[in-house]
Amino acid sequence: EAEPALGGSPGGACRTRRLYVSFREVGWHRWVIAPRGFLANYCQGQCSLPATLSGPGGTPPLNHAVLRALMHAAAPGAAGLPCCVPARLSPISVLFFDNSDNVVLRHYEDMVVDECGCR
Amino acid sequence: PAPPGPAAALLQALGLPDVHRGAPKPRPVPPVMWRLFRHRDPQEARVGPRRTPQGTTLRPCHVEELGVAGNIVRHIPDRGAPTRPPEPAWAAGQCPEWTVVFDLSAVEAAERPSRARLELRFAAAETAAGWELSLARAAEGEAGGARPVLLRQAVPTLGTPVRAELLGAAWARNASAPRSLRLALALRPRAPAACARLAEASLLLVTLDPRLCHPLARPRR
Repeated sequence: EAEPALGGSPGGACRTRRLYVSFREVGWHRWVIAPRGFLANYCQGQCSLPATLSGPGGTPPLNHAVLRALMHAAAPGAAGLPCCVPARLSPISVLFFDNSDNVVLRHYEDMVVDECGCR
Repeated sequence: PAPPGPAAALLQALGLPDVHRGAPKPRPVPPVMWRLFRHRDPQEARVGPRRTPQGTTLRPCHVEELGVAGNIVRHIPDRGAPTRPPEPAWAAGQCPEWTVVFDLSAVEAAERPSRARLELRFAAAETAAGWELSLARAAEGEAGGARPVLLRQAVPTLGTPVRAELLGAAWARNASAPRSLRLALALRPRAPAACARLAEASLLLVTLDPRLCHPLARPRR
């Protein structure tokens, strides 16, 4: 399940959008014990001024991103806008049966987008 | 059928190289694994407000509850249980020896074991004034004969599971895990008493897969 993407329209500042990954959807529900899925989220939106300056979600803006946004405001054709990408991620753990019927707990870093930022 | 395309790539990225064969043999999830999962996964199975407050960071690649480095914890059942005689032999006044077998073929060579805890549950007909557990390596098909004891441990009571640390005893601390681990174990009462029976054996193995660990970002000086 995903929050409807902007479909390329320029509206909406860069921010975290909801994306829930269901293990049942990808057919892993027989051997994944927990969780049933997780909120992976994704980033989308415009990184034009002033969104780039304030840094959506409180993440400090990168100077280079501000520079690019300023350049774009002055000469749109010169260089594109900064990109809206994950700025802070967090891990998840998955409990599952492996092919040898062992119960396994694996920990994966950087699986959930907590914050987006312009880069 | 093998999952095509992105699902296979995601399995690969999650370090699950081979296609999972479908429904596993149903078996209860050990409480220790549930506890570790709940302690570790801020999202758990619930979608919604996070259980751990924003900003709490658990040390990556570290299993807090067991106090060791690691990002994979496996609960491995004893493969020798089905072939074990149901009742201990009382012959020659000696308590029986049991062979326990752990299949470690799922552990990849790149994984570094940081903890290997043997957990044994015994059933005793009567209480005794303490027991002594001894572990030795049991080779394939080897019958009897003296083998070097890998570990000897005093066991005050059988009321709780008996735990023994195998890392450094059953295999070298910095070596990768063997493909299979066969152990001969014996439990002898310190004073004459009826022998106990091995009810269940399992291995809790913690490994660190460095390929899934990102070096901690250095704090800005």
